[in-house]
Amino acid sequence: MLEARLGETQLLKKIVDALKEIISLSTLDCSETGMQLQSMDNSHVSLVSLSLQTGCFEKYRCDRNVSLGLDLKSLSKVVKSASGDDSVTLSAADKADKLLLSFESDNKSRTADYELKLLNLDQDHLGIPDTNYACTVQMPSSEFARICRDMSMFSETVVISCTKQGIKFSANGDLGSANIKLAETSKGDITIDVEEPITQSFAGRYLNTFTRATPLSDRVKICLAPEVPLLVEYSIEDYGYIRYYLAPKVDD
Amino acid sequence: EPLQNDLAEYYDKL
Repeated sequence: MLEARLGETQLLKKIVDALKEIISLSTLDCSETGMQLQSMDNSHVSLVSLSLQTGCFEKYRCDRNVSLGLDLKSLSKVVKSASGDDSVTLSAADKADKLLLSFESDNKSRTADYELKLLNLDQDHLGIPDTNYACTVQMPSSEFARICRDMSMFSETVVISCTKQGIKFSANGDLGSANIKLAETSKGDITIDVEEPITQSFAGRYLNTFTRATPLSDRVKICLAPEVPLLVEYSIEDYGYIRYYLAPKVDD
Repeated sequence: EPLQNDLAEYYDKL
């Protein structure tokens, strides 16, 4: 049996918002150590990976591993019906065909229970090896969101170049070109670790979608390495993360 | 325009 309680529905709302633009159906795997989810988008260009350790929850119990096939649009509708301040408890039996979501208001005067039908999903899981990234950049997540938004006005393709001097985002299109450079700051809000310089091209549409996770974390980590997908990571309250992987564009 | 790679080509299916 699974029983997992979050103190605030707001966190679940943010997580669902960060997932639902990339994937519509996905399996949430629950075990005694927490919850994991991994799915590629329909066009196999990006992958999202969610991890919530038990520390994310006020209460967590999972006696036996259980996989919950979720329709994220349906889950989104349910969490929208709750107030962000409500607590939410997710419950499922060992061989569940439905997920129970119980919301309780702050003063416990209002409770709302929803049953969500679960799906049997046959999804590929990919083994992502530990990667020694050539460049790791950390910056305010709002800054990254702003850059991705601004770049997408100019081109579908965003070129990211990273050197010891800084990280540069470039887009070139019919309108003209855009270049935004960020250097490391002494106060530490932008850090840039470079083992070797790198330049790669990515689909701006996907980068923009990743920034739906901005409300989850003040900071974002961007990791690049030759010949491997880009990693964009948002941490979740010290006990979890949402990671997006994006295959680079390559010259024919 | 550069081509878009398939992400699954980078990782092994489990």
